Amino acid sequence: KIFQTQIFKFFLNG
Amino acid sequence: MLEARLEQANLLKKVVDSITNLVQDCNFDCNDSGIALQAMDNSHVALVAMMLRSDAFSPFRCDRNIALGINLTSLTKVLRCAQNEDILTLKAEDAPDVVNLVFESAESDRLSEYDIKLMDIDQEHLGIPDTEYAASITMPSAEFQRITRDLLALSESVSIECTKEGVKFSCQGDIGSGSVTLRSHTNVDNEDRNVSIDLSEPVSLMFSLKYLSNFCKASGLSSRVKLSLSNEVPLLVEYALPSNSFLRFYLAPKIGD
Repeated sequence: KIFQTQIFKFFLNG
Repeated sequence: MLEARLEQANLLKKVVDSITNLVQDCNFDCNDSGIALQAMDNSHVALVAMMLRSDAFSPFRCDRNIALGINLTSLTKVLRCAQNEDILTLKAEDAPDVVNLVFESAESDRLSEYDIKLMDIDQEHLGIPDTEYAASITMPSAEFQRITRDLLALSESVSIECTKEGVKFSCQGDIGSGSVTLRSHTNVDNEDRNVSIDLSEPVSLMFSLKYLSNFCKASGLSSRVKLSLSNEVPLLVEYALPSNSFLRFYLAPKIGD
């Protein structure tokens, strides 16, 4: 199954 | 206070049209370098980052940091009141309740003035790291839009595979499958038609076509689009705007569970 990953998992909270 | 004059209202109209499907409310962060915007879509899958540098305006004046929290549906309603060729001036006080938009016709003496009420928007701000991407593809924005639209008719997802052979967009759906492969290409008559692929290592990622097709609403802003990919990081889709300004979309990849 493929799921859409949420973008904030990739970017640090600034 | 802020005072920013754009030669053509069309630029802001097109930027707002391009992002309004992804984002409802957002802060326009104004300072002496220009007007910036960063916002995630509701499902936090995509992120929009826009920068309109002060050089894109003439004149541009902003003494201190001002965040204009604007509902994009409201902004769209007001921008519809501007003709594409109108001169647009944005004005706001230092701690504003409203943003003021003035549209002037260069050809007649018409002057229209609108205020939009501002909102307090508490936005999560993401620090996007500088990334050395494994593959960058620069291509005609209309071509990317067409590929996205064509594959969306077959499937929800597209696989983008970049190798030294070229870049392959492929999808699989209920009715069958499809793919489009592009190779580096130089058009001697029209460099807008060039496809350039800069690859340091092969990449293969899967993305939602619905989001990509939303990003393609920005195709009218620039004849070229740049896609930057690295394995397991968000795709960057970038449209260059005048004066080194930009509209960027980031999209999280789909990953096998």
